[in-house]
Amino acid sequence: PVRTHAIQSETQAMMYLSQFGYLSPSVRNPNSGHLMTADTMSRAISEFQSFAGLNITGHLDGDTLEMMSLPRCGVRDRVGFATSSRSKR
Amino acid sequence: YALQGSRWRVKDLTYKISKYPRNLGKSETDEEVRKAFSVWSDVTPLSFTQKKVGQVHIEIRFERGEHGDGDPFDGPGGTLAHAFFPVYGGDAHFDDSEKWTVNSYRGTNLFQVAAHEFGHSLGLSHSDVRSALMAPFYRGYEPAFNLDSDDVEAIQALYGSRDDSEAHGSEDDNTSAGSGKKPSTEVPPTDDGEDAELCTDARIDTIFNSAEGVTYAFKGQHYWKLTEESIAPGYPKLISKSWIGLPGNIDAAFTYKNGKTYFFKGSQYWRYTGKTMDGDYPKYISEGFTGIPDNLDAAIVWSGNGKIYFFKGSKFWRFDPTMKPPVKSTYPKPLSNWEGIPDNLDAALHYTNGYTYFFKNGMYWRFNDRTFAVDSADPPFPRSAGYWWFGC
Repeated sequence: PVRTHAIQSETQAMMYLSQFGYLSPSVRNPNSGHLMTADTMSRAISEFQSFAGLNITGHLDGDTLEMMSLPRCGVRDRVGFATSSRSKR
Repeated sequence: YALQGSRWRVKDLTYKISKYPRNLGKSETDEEVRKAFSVWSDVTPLSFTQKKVGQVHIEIRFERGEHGDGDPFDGPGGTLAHAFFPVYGGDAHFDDSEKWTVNSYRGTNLFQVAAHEFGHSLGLSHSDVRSALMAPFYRGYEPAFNLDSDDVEAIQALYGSRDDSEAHGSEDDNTSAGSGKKPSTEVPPTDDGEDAELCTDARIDTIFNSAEGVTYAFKGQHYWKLTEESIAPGYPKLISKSWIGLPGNIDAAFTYKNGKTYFFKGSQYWRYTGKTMDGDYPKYISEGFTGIPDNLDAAIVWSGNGKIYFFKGSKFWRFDPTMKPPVKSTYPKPLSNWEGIPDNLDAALHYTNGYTYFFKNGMYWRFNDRTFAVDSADPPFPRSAGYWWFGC
């Protein structure tokens, strides 16, 4: 498969994780200066790695970047991304 | 596999290619799309008929960049296509910047991508099984394409399987695009699939914690694993696939301090260790839980005293397995003793945070064990279970 959309930076990975439902959609909003903790990013990476059948490291390792660079379907992997406020059940 | 939660109500579906690709002929496109649909019609009672004009169920378009649905394509590579679930119309869009090809290792194989997208059009979400067609990543051209058993189980959970006579008849039409597998003889779920949805109807049958501390919600034939914020990816799944021998439409469930999970339906109950049935079940509630009525609404184990509380209609019963009789003669008592909790509950759960939650008609109440009343909170209870529990 052609890898014309190589994911090489943490920012690109954040956009990818947001696009496919692992991080809040607000990450992709250019008008929002989005801040997130390293833990949030690590958890999102871990969830992606789990879904993709990769070793779960929580880091953007080579396998993860390669998987993110693969051509793919545009439908989100996860629906109903929950904001933290929903944990206040 | 994961089901999105909607499906088509008819078996005979129509489609139209409203906008063809620029770099592939119309007849080749028609044929690849036909073969892609046949992947799904080979293992279900569904049929797909192409129309050239007029209204259809599934509209197919090859588009570049922004194309009107707010989800622009991104040029060659990256996102190849996307499709809408049945509840959103089922249409499938393909990025016309891709080099769509047929039977070639060059470019992007139209048949494989179309078959994947039509899975979405029929109600399937992405699977975390790597070998599944519904895995989100394009793996390159596969000349000997085969539908994975995960895909077959997924689509048959929504639409059932073809009967044997139809299956044999279809073998003549098998091409390399076909599944290459006999349709499963497994009996599909008897429900109509409507219960595979929590966001349009957040009513549940029962909710309980496993011995490992995982929270599960049951509804009809399906179940969901809950996370701290919403539902876990890959759900719903069929109850019958995980708890072998357990029926759907469960009335109530709880896990006792011995680690055993008890399920109640009608006049019977089942006992499991994890997801393995504990011997010869079902048994009668009247025998195993003397003094407790049939057709329960909900059940919980109260962490403070380890006693089991059963709810039905406007009454509740307290069951103490260490006592004889296990239910005191002073029971049942009015449910109104639980201040703020309504009658005729759907489900109840003593959660890991120490609160007890009661569910009814897609709403829930948080009951404070210390004040023995529904909590005052902002927003107030009852709250939407869809939003706060299922991440809708």
